[in-house]
Amino acid sequence: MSRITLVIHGGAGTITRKSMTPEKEKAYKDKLNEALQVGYAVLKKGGSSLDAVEATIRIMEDSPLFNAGKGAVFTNAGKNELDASIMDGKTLKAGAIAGVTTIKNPISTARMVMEKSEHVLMTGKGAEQFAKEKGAEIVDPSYFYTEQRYQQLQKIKQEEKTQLDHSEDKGSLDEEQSIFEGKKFG
Amino acid sequence: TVGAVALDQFGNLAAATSTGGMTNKRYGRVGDSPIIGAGTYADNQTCAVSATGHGEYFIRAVVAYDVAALMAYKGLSVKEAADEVVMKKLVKMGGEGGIIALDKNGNIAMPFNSEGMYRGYIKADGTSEVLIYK
Repeated sequence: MSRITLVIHGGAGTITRKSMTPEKEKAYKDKLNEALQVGYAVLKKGGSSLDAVEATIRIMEDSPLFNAGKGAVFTNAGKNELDASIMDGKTLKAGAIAGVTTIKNPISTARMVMEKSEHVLMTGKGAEQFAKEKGAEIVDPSYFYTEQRYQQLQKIKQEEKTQLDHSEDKGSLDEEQSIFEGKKFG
Repeated sequence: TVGAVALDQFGNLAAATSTGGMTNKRYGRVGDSPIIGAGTYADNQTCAVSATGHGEYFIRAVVAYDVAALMAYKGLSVKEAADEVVMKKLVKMGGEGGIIALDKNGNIAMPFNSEGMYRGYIKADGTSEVLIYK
């Protein structure tokens, strides 16, 4: 009997019922369910686990809800820098990219690195050049802008300034900032 | 950070992770997501893993590979191995976050030591569950 299975995550952190509105919770659950269904459809049709995880991740990358692709957080310099990786359990081949700013779906380029190059990890401009040459969808960096993430960065910068001015005040982080894809963690 | 692990009808495992990193990061900082063995790992003999959390700790703990290694060398189940790494080793180091892991028999583990983790699974018969909180 087939044991096809798909498991996903969309980030971890200080996520509590108290910090979540019913609307927000529904939005997250709907998108996670959509991602599961897309990957499941691939597996159900006899597709590979690699195809399933790539298709699943692309759904979440295209959503502003998650810190990946369209919903990516901002660097100190006000940019969105993306990382992704993929690994094939059958062959132990792997591909990854880091610090890219123009690749719409980093997971697909990570797979290209695995399947269409002799390397495992490419970074920055080189990875973007590779993606372009292999036909990945390239977007203007502004594609990744979301107001909520931008405001997160502004708030954190303001807190840093406050902390420097008043060193005894360590400031406080709300849920959006203390979530791993928020202030501290990646 | 988002991640997915899957088992197909041929018994092949795969893992994938994608992220925007850390807000306000500088100096070209890179977390665990693109690091094979830290944030992502897959081996048909053991399991597929994708991680999310405080990347620096996940890199130092070689989290994803460590789960597979515990299964391979100590014969732990995917749940035992995942719990050992996320709930004990990482906690001891001070690293917060979680992982999803899936073995070659379709067994699942989704441990996290933070307050919540967006997560879900779907099995062969289509039964699925999406969870957020502890």
